[in-house]
Amino acid sequence: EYIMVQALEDGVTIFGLTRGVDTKFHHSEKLDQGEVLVAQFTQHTSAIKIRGKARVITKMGEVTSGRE
Amino acid sequence: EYIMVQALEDGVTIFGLTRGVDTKFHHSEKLDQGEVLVAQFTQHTSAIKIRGKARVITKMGEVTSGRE
Amino acid sequence: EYIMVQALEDGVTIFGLTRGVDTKFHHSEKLDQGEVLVAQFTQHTSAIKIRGKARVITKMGEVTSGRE
Amino acid sequence: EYIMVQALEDGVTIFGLTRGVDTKFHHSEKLDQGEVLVAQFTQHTSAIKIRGKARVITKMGEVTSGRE
Amino acid sequence: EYIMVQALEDGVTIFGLTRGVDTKFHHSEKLDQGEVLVAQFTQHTSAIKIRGKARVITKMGEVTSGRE
Amino acid sequence: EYIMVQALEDGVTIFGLTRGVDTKFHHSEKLDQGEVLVAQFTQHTSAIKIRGKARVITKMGEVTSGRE
Amino acid sequence: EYIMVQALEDGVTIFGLTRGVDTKFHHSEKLDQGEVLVAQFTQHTSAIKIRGKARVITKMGEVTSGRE
Amino acid sequence: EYIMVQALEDGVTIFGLTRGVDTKFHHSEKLDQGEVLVAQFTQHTSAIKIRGKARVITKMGEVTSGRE
Amino acid sequence: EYIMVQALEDGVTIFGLTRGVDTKFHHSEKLDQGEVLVAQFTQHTSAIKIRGKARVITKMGEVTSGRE
Amino acid sequence: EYIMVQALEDGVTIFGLTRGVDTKFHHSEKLDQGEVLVAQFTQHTSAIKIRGKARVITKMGEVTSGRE
Amino acid sequence: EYIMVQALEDGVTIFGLTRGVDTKFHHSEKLDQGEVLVAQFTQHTSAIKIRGKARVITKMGEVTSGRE
Ligand SMILES: N[C@@H](Cc1c[nH]c2ccccc12)C(=O)O
Ligand SMILES: N[C@@H](Cc1c[nH]c2ccccc12)C(=O)O
Ligand SMILES: N[C@@H](Cc1c[nH]c2ccccc12)C(=O)O
Ligand SMILES: N[C@@H](Cc1c[nH]c2ccccc12)C(=O)O
Ligand SMILES: N[C@@H](Cc1c[nH]c2ccccc12)C(=O)O
Ligand SMILES: N[C@@H](Cc1c[nH]c2ccccc12)C(=O)O
Ligand SMILES: N[C@@H](Cc1c[nH]c2ccccc12)C(=O)O
Ligand SMILES: N[C@@H](Cc1c[nH]c2ccccc12)C(=O)O
Ligand SMILES: N[C@@H](Cc1c[nH]c2ccccc12)C(=O)O
Ligand SMILES: N[C@@H](Cc1c[nH]c2ccccc12)C(=O)O
Ligand SMILES: N[C@@H](Cc1c[nH]c2ccccc12)C(=O)O
Repeated sequence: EYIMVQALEDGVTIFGLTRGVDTKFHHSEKLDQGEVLVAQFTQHTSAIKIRGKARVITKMGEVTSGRE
Repeated sequence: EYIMVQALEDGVTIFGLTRGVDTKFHHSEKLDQGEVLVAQFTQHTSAIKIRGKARVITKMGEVTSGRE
Repeated sequence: EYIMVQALEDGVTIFGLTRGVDTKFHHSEKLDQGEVLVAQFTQHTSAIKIRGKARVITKMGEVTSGRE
Repeated sequence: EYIMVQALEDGVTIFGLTRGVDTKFHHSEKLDQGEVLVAQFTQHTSAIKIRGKARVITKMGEVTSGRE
Repeated sequence: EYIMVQALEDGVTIFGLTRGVDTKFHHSEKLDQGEVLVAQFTQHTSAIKIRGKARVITKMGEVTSGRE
Repeated sequence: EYIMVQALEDGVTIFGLTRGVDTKFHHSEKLDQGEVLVAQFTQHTSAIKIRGKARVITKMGEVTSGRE
Repeated sequence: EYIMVQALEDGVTIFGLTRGVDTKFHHSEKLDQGEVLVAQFTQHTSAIKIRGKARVITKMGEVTSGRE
Repeated sequence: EYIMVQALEDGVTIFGLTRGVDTKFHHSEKLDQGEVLVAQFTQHTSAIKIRGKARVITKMGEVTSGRE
Repeated sequence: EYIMVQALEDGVTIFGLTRGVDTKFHHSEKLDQGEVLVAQFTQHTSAIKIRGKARVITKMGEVTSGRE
Repeated sequence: EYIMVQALEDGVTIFGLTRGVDTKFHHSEKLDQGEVLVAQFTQHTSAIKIRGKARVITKMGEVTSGRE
Repeated sequence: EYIMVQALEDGVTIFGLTRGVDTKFHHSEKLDQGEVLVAQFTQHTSAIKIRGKARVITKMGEVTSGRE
C-alpha cells in the first residue's frame, strides 16, 4: 500500500508516524511546490500525516490538504 | 487496510483504540483545519474514533464527521 | 474487514460481541452525534451490534439504524 | 465473511448454528426495531438463521425476512 | 462460500449433504415462510439441497425453488 | 467452486465423478421438479454430470440441460 | 478451474488428457444430446478435448464444437 | 492458466513446448475441423504453438491462426 | 503470466531472454505467417523479444511489431 | 508495486528513499526530457521522491510534477 | 509484473537497473524500429529505464518516450 502526495506550495511536510505501541514522528519530508512523494506504509510507518497545501492521492480517492 | 481523515476545523481528534481483550485509547492525534492523516489498522489499533468536523474516507465510502 | 458507524444522535452504542463458544458483550463504545467509529472484526470481536440512530456502512451497503 | 441484519420490528431473532458434525443453535441474539447486528461466520458459526421482520444484507444481495 | 435461502412458504427444507466418499444428509433445517438461512459450505457440508418454495441466492445468481 | 442445478422436471440426475486416475460415478442425486442442489467440487468430486431437464448455473454462465 | 460442456447431439465425447511428461487419453466421457458435463482441470487432467457438436463454455468465452 | 483452441479446418496442430533450459516439442495434438482442445500451462508445458486455421482464445483475447 | 504472438509474415522470431544476472538469448522460435505462439514467463525466461511483423497481445494491450 | 515517471524536461531527478528506521536518499536517477523510468518499491526503497517536470503515473492516477 | 516496449525508431535502449543496495545498469537491450521487448521485474531488475522513441505500456497506462 502506498499514497502519493504532490505539494501545491513550498514547505509541505509529510510526517511518518511510528508503528507499534508508541505513536511519534520518525521522519518528516519537506516538499517544495510541485515536488511529489510516493510513500509506502512499512514496518516502521503505520500512519502518515500531511501538513500544508498538497494533493493527497490514495486508492480510496483524493483530497487537497491545507487551509482553505 | 487504512483510512484517510481530513480535518475541516481545528481540534479534530483521531483516537486509536487498542486491539485485544481490552478496548481503550492508546493514542490521540490532533489535526488542525486542512491537515490530513492516513492511518492503518495495525497490530495495536483495531478501531479508530474521530471527533470533530472532518472528512472520513474509507474504501466503503465517505462521511463527514462532526455535529451538524 | 471493518465497518464504519456515524452517530446521528447522542448516545449511540456500539457493542463488540465476543468471538468463541460464548457470545457476550466485551465492550460498548458510546458515540455522540456526529462522532465516527471505524471498527474491525478481530480475534476478540466476531459480531458488532449497533443501538441508536446511526449510519452503518459496510462493503455490502449502508443502513440507518434506530427507530423510525 | 459477514452479514448485516437490521430489525424492522421488535423481537427479531438471529440464531447462530454450530459448525461441525452437529447442527444446533449456540446463540440467539434478540434485536429491537431498528437495531443492527453485523455478524461473521466463525469457527463456531457456520450458518445463521433469521426469524422476524428484518433486512438481511449479504455480498450476494438483500432480502427482507418475515411473513408478508 | 455461502448461500442464502428465504422460505416463501412453510415447511421449506434445507439439507446438508456430507463431504467425503459417502453422500448422505447430515442435517435438515426446516424454515417457515419468510424465515432466512444463510449457510456456508464447510468441512462437513459439500452440497446443499433445497426442497419447497424458496428464494435461493448465490454469488452466481438466484433461482426460486419449488414446483411451479 | 460450486455449481447450482434446479430441476425443471422430475427425475433429474446429478452424478458426481471421482477425482483421481479413475473416473467413475461415486454418487447420483435425484431431483424432483423445482428442487435445487448446490454442489461443490471436492476432494472426491472433480466432474459433475447432469441428465434430464434442468437449469445448470455456474460462474461462467447458465445452460438448460435436457433434450429439446 | 473448470469448463462446462453441453452436448447438442448424441455421441459427443469429452477426453481427459494426462498431466505429465506423456500426453494420452485417460478417460473419455460420452454425452447424449442435452446432457451436461462440468469438469475441472486436476492432478490427472491438464487438457480436455471435445469431439462432436456441443457448447463449450469457459471463463474466457464460449465456442460451439463440431463440424459446421 | 489455460487456453482454448477450436480447429476451423482439418489437420490443425497444437504443439506443447517444454518448460526448462531447453525448448523443444514434447507433444503435438492434431485436431480435425470443429474439434476443441482446452489446454493448461503445466509443469512440462510453458509455451504452446498453433499451426493451421483455428480460433485461439485466451483471457487476453482471441486470434484466428492460419494463413489468410 | 503469458503473452500471445501471431505472425503476420513469415520469419517472425520470438527470443527468450535468460532470467538471472546475465541476459542473453536461450531460445528463438521462428513463426510462419499465421502461426501463433502463446508463451509464459518462466524460471528461465524473464524477457521476450519479438522481431518481424506480428500481433503481440498481453493483458495490458496489443501492439503490432515490425517496421512500418 | 511500481510507478512510471516520464521526464518532461531535462534534469528530472528521481530519489529512492531508504526503507527502515532511517529515511535518507540511497540513489538518485537523472532523466533527460522524454526518458522514462519504471521503478518498483523494493526491500531498499519504500518511498520515491520526484523533482522537476515529469509525468508521474501510479495505479491510483497521474500527476504532473514540477513548478507551474 | 512486466512491461512492454515497442521501439518507434532505431536505437531505442532499455536498461535494467540492479535490485539491492546499489543501483546500476546490469543490461541494456537495443531495439530497432518496430521491435518489441516484453520484460519482467525480477530478482535482478527492480527498475527499467527507456531511452529513445518508443511506446511504453504498463498496467497503469501507456506513454511515448523520447524527445518531442
Ligand atoms: N503506533 C500506532 C500508529 C497508528 C496507526 N493507526 C492509528 C490510528 C489511530 C491512532 C494511531 C494509529 C500503531 O501502529 O497502531
Ligand atoms: N479491543 C477490541 C476493539 C474493537 C475492535 N472492533 C470492535 C467493535 C466493537 C467494540 C470493540 C471493538 C478488539 O480488538 O476486538
Ligand atoms: N461467539 C460467536 C459470535 C457470533 C458470530 N457470528 C454469529 C452469528 C450468530 C450468532 C452469534 C454469532 C462466534 O464467534 O461464532
Ligand atoms: N454443522 C453444519 C452446519 C451447516 C453449515 N452449512 C449447512 C448447510 C446445510 C445444513 C447444515 C449446514 C456444518 O458445519 O456443516
Ligand atoms: N460427498 C460428496 C458430495 C458432493 C459434493 N459435490 C457433489 C456433486 C455431485 C455428487 C455429489 C457431490 C463430496 O464431498 O464430493
Ligand atoms: N478422474 C478425473 C475426472 C475428470 C476431471 N476432469 C476431467 C475432464 C475430462 C475427463 C475426466 C475428467 C480427474 O480427476 O482428473
Ligand atoms: N501432458 C501435458 C498435456 C498438455 C497440457 N497442456 C498442453 C499443451 C500442448 C500439448 C500438451 C499439453 C502436460 O501436462 O503438460
Ligand atoms: N523452455 C522455455 C520455453 C519458453 C517459455 N516462454 C518462452 C518465451 C520465449 C522462448 C522460449 C520460451 C522456458 O521454460 O522458459
Ligand atoms: N536477466 C534479466 C533479464 C531482464 C528481465 N527484465 C529486464 C529489464 C531490462 C533489462 C533486462 C531484463 C533479469 O532476469 O532480470
Ligand atoms: N524509512 C521509512 C521511509 C518511509 C516510507 N513511508 C514513509 C512515510 C512518511 C515518512 C517516511 C516514510 C520507512 O521505511 O518507513
Ligand atoms: N537498487 C534499487 C533500485 C530502485 C528500485 N526502485 C527505485 C526507486 C528510486 C531509486 C532507485 C530504485 C532498489 O532495488 O531498491
